[in-house]
Order: sequence, then structure tokens, then C-alpha cells
Amino acid sequence: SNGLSPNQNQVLCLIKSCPEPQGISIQELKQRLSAMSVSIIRQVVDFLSNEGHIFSTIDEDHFRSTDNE
Amino acid sequence: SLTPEQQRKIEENRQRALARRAERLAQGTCQ
Repeated sequence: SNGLSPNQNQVLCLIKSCPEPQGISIQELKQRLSAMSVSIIRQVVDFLSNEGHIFSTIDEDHFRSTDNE
Repeated sequence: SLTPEQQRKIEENRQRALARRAERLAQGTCQ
């Protein structure tokens, strides 16, 4: 276990799998995670940012993982 | 594709996030 909740792991996994240099958008995350509300996705993204797992790229709606190079 | 300015901003944010990650891991080790 990496200490993350199932929701947090799901979001992190999608962000890690995105090959785009600008990362994945909140809208794309919502499309892929239809069971999760945008507000939950935002909460998870805020948590993952605070923990340094992910960071915003071209704006506050696009995210990349710190450990996919 | 991304402009040089966007690339610079992304790299800056990445470095900040890596520093934050290292900080959190260090805090976790001390508990």
C-alpha cells in the first residue's frame, strides 16, 4: 500500500498514464472517471498536489505526475 | 505543441512539486 485511498490511486494512475507534455485535464479525468464527481476529483487533485505527487502545468486544469519521466 | 514559456513554467512547477514530495516523505519518516 502507498497510503493513498482508492479514489486517490485511481486519479493518480490516470495522471501518470497520460503521455501529453501538458498532462491531463480535469475534464478528461471526469470523462474517464464517470463514477466520480468533479468536486471529488478536484479534492483528490488538491490532495495529490499538496503531497507533491502531481503538479499543474499550462493552467490550473492540467496535471502531470512528478514520477513519470 | 507548447511554447518555451509554457515549458519553463511546467519545469518550474515540476521542481516545486518534487521538493514538496521530498518534504512530505521526510515528515513521514520522522513520525
